[in-house]
Order: sequence, then C-alpha cells, then structure tokens
Amino acid sequence: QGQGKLHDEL
Amino acid sequence: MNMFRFLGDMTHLFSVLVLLLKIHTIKSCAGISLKTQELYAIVFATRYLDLFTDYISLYNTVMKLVYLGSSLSIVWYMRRHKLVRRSYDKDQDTFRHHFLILPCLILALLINEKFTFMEVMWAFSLYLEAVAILPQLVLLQRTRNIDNLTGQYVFLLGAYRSFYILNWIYRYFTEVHYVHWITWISGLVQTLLYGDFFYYYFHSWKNNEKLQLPA
Repeated sequence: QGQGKLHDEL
Repeated sequence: MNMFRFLGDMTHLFSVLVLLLKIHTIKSCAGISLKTQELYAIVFATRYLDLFTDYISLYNTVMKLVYLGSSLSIVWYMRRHKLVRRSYDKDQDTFRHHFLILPCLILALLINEKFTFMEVMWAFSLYLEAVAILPQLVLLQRTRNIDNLTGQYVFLLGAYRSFYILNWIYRYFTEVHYVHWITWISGLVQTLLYGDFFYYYFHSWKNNEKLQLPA
C-alpha cells in the first residue's frame, strides 16, 4: 500500500 | 461509499447528461466549447484505462462507461452531426487547448503516485481535468452566450466539485491511510477555476437579463 493505491473514486 | 461521494458522482453525471440531452433535443451547441468537451473526453479516456485491469465495483465500472460514452457522444455531436455542428461558435472557440495537454503530461511524468504508465495517465487526467474548463471560460467571456449554458449545467458542475471536496474531508477523518495529495490539490485548483467560470456565468446572466425574452 501507500504508493500506487487502488483508485476507487471517479 | 459515503453520501458526499455518491452525490458528487450523481451531479457530475447529470451535468454531462443534461448537456448531451440538450444538444440532442434542440440540435444546437451554441455557447458550448468543443475544446473543453474534447479535453473532458481525454480526461475520462486516460483516467479509466484501468477499466480492464482493476475491478472495484459494478457501480464504478458502469459509471466509468457512462462518463466515457456520454462525453464522447457530446464531442461526436459537435463535430459530426450536420445540424449541431452548424451552431458551434467555431470562430470564438479559439483557445489552443493542445497547449494544455503537454504541460499536464510533463507534470504527470514528474509528479505521480507511482512511475507506471497507468499512474502517470491517472495523474495526467487529474491535471487536465483541473484546467479543462478554461476554453469554456474564454468562450463565455467572448460571446456572453448563456442560452445553452443553463443554470442547471453550472449548478450541477458546482455541486459536483463541492461534494467531492466534502467527500475527501469525510474520508480523511474516517479512513486510515486515506491521503491523495495529487487528487486533492488538482481538485482544489479545478474548483478555483470553476469559481471563475461561475462568476462569469452570473455576470453574463445579469447583464443579458434585460435582453432575454421568456423562452
């Protein structure tokens, strides 16, 4: 985690 | 998903759909900047590259497809539809939007959450979204045409920005490790530019008020 987190927003 | 995020998505969705529906219904795009609409289409296309690689939820996938489809449809209408494209203020919509793309790309290469193709594209889309309203702002200042940029469109875009900021604040305080500096700062810049757009809209609206006949 931390870097390159999953983008869950639009 | 919190209520702010959901309302933010909905108002964003409606802002695009209202514009598309309006163009489709009245077969006119007077007052709308094709440059801004093209930038939005690029924003969605580069941000949602993860459609095929990361699955988050059915909601996210459907929303991404709808955003992409509707923004591409707007561009298609303005460029290809024989009636709609005639109403396009081509001579006024002169903002050189290509010059926004390169700086955003360079910034994305320099500042991103991780130096991978997908992350650079994601950051690029955020930077580009922040400035994508500029051609529309210039066109509005030039033409003072507010016929098509109705209160609805302005209101929905403004609501979208506000709800997303509330969503970030909410998530920051309720989730562990929820920090997205790139998203927040570019989102804030976008909101400030939007405030400018909002200001000119109401300024034009106030000045044109006396000239307008009831529809």
